[in-house]
Amino acid sequence: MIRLEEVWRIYRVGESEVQALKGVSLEIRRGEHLSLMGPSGSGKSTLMHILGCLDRPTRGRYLFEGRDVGTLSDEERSLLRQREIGFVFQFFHLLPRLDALGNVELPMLFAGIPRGERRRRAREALDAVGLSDRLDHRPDQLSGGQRQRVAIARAVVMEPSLLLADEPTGNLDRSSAGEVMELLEALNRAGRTLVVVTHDPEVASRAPRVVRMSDGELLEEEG
Amino acid sequence: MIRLEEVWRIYRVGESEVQALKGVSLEIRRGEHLSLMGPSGSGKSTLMHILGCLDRPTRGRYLFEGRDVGTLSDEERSLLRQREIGFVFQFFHLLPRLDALGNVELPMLFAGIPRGERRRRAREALDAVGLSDRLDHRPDQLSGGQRQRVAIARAVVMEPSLLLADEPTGNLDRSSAGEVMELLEALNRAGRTLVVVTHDPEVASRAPRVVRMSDGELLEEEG
Ligand SMILES: Nc1ncnc2c1ncn2[C@@H]1O[C@H](COP(=O)(O)OP(=O)(O)OP(=O)(O)O)[C@@H](O)[C@H]1O
Ligand SMILES: Nc1ncnc2c1ncn2[C@@H]1O[C@H](COP(=O)(O)OP(=O)(O)OP(=O)(O)O)[C@@H](O)[C@H]1O
Ligand SMILES: [Mg+2]
Ligand SMILES: [Mg+2]
Repeated sequence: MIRLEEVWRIYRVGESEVQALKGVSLEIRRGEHLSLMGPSGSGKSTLMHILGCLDRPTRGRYLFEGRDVGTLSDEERSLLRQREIGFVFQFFHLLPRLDALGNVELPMLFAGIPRGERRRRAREALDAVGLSDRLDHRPDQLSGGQRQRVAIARAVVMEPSLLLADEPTGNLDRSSAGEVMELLEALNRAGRTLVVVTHDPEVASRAPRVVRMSDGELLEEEG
Repeated sequence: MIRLEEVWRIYRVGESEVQALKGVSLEIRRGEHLSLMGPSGSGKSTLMHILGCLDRPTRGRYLFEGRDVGTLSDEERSLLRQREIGFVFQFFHLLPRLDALGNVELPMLFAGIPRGERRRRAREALDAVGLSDRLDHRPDQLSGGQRQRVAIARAVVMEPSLLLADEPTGNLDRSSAGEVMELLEALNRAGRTLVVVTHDPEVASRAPRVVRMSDGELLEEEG
């Protein structure tokens, strides 16, 4: 479903450069569940942003279902993201002026889904992450783990074919973390591709395949 | 050193109210190392903000070294915070336009410490958290775990007598998490009081005392 071919991502900072990804090649089949691990600063979020069509490689190609994402217009890329990809960001990126319900409705609003259906599906998604008593709270009126769960609800509500979750349990206790992973895995069993970045070995071991990064490179996979 | 007496914190959201803390009483002796655990939304960050003089109780008292913080003027509270308290926020609150060095220098700038000394101490603190090659990166040019480490460096650089760390390892791999905890524990051995909120049982078990919360209340302590 997805192929990265010799992908490089190089950032400029003043006079120097940071090679965040160095010749990364990766193939992910449709419907796979994959964990991505590695030390802080090793390039995981950078890799996820390229997979999510939020960033382009400096060199190399990203093929999504055979289409070279680098050759798409901004509009085509944006449509691809909207329809196919759900992203749980490491730091959520919720809109501060919308409440939990409004934040989860947002992707559906962009997709032109009618109001009644938007509201119903947003409520269901928030209920699935245990937040039905927090629908009218804005992000600054929520705890850290509650914000994380709103971000998860927002990512899943469009039932995307590719789910990218960057540290989805970082702010959650054991029990909420388990519920979140069960939700993501249920979506995976329904056929969606799932990639989870995590520092938690317990979360990582829930996936049949674990890919590790170090200093911008993918390491040899075990097994 | 610190005493909370029957502390309540009640938030208003529209028509309803959220009782985030319900009659919490807690005593922490000078130089203690304490872990605070509990489910997402149970009131940990709310408790930490009151301990850090960033928020006031709705009812009850907070005594810092015998002084009732509720009776201090805003200016006195602000001075107390600046001199005595270091806070690692769950979501860091770094200033986006300052680089890592500038962010860590900030508390010293407020304290009127001269430029040369500020620079030297900021470099040392960032070196202690493994970021000496990222001094000139702004927060948006840092990974999640790197931002967390800048927040830690900033909290410790003034050598405060009370260190409050809200999920300081949430975005860190095992090895970086270990280094951060060793840094905080070294400061604790030097006499500073250390309170760590964490969802990670391994991090919690490093403290001689673990306090648990549930739904706004402190539970009976074991041992
Ligand atoms: N916009 C940017 N400009 C310059 N350097 C950057 C930028 N974004 C990230 N970096 C650097 O690229 C490297 C990889 O960052 P990335 O966010 O992908 O790491 P990560 O593996 O997600 O880390 P973490 O586990 O801490 O979240 C880091 O060393 C970081 O400092
Ligand atoms: N400004 C606010 N207005 C209304 N409710 C709030 C506000 N801030 C927090 N809350 C609510 O108070 C409760 C406690 O929040 P708090 O942030 O202290 O939880 P926490 O234990 O730190 O959770 P986490 O582990 O998820 O970070 C939550 O249920 C939250 O929804
Ligand atoms: Mg990251
Ligand atoms: Mg919290």
